[in-house]
Amino acid sequence: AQEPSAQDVSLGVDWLTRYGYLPPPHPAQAQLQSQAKLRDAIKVMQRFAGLPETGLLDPVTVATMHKPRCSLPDVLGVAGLVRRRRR
Amino acid sequence: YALSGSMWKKRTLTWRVHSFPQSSALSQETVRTLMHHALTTWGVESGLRFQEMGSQGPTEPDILIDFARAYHQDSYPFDGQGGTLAHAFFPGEHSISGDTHFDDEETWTFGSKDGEGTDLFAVAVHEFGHALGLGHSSAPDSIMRPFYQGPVGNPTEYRLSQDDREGLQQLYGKTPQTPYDKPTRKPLAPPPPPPALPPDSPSQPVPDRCAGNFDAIANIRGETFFFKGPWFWRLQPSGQLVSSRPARLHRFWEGLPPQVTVIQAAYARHRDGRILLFSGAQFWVFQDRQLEGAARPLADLGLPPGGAVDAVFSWPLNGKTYLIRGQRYWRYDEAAARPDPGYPRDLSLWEGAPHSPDDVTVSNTGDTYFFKGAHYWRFPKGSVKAEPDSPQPIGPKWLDCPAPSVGPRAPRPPKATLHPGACDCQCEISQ
Repeated sequence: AQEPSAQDVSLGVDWLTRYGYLPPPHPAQAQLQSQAKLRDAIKVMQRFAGLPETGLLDPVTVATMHKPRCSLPDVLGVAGLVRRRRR
Repeated sequence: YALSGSMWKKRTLTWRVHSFPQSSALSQETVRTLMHHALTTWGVESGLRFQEMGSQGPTEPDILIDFARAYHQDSYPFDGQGGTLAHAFFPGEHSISGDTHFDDEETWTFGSKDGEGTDLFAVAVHEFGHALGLGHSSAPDSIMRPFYQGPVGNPTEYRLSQDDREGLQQLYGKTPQTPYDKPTRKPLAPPPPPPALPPDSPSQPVPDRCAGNFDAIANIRGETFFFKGPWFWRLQPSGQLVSSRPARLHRFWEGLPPQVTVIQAAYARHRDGRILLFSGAQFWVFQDRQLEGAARPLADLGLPPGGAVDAVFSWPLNGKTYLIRGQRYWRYDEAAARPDPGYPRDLSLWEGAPHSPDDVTVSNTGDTYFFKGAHYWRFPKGSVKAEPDSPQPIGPKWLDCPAPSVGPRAPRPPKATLHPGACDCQCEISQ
């Protein structure tokens, strides 16, 4: 897949953070966002959206981020509030 | 499925639509009906019950529903048409817990073809899942998926997916016998016929409060009593039913003669708090629940012989008591303890009122309600002209009943007193 534009990556990271896939940024720590972490976050988002789990910010994934949705986060994992139950 | 980590401790939750969509083609009645069905969708799969609260309720409901736009005093501002559609707050002790917000800049629709607007029922079911404690799910057929998937069909037929049912039942358990359980083996042979039941055994068949056709309805010290045969239901000032099972007439009204098996009208007298129950050509006066004195003839209140009284109510605005028989009514001056001259008058003076109403009462907010069959007509405080949207079904507003189903058997509002003007009849889910 073609490389996503810098804007797509920036908007994508904001979107993933807003909906709980990435931890909110912390200016003091400015922890590096490893590529692996970003890839995993994209895969989980693609699972929620019913997309192929490529881990890439490909055009269909970026387009999905503009679709109508509920404004609550998908993953509240930061505070451990969401217990995901595997069947 | 995913659990938010919080849930309600109680099993009956109250709700109210606090604000309605400003630019939607959906009427307020339709919005309320869709909310009722969306909550019921979760209720039928669990032991949860949902009670709609009136706007005058003394307390805030558990689930307060708003249509808002952009920034609306919580940390989830909406973003105009598209994008974020709605959100709800998980259960908890905070005042906003359970509250549900819809973006008023969306085009909320019901029953339209996919692609036209956003289906309010589908989004409401999703958001109420959050309000009950569910997070988002990635299961393909779950209503809790974060992205809008379009309409989900007829609200009265929609059923949650297995993933959603399992998540909900993790939190609230399962109703002992949900209407959808399929028997997995041949039903047992029918039990032997039960022995004759004692007169007021709880399993004795009772009338259906949602069928309407009450004999009498009265506001007694802020509670609304709905009489039917030898039974009655009580509605507390909060709008909550004391019980969905009716109480026995003779067990409550001590001294009421046993041969009186139907109350045709009732009201509470303001000047001394007495309660008058009418049946046939007589009435009985109660001090609290105890009968005071013998039966009295209707003539004592100025009615001529020749039948019973259909409805009675006391109007706080002038302290007068109105007695209705058929299409005519008399007025009784409680202070002077005599009938007013110049009566009877024609009931059409109450513009829009149905003739021979089952009963009439004045609510705690001062509005006058005429009841007949399964419908009510509302006259705003001090007015003798029915609200334009009258009649409305009694069940959903007063007795926690589902909106009447549409169809040939749906109870049709009786002919009200005709009045001039075009009739703009629209067919909507609640009609």
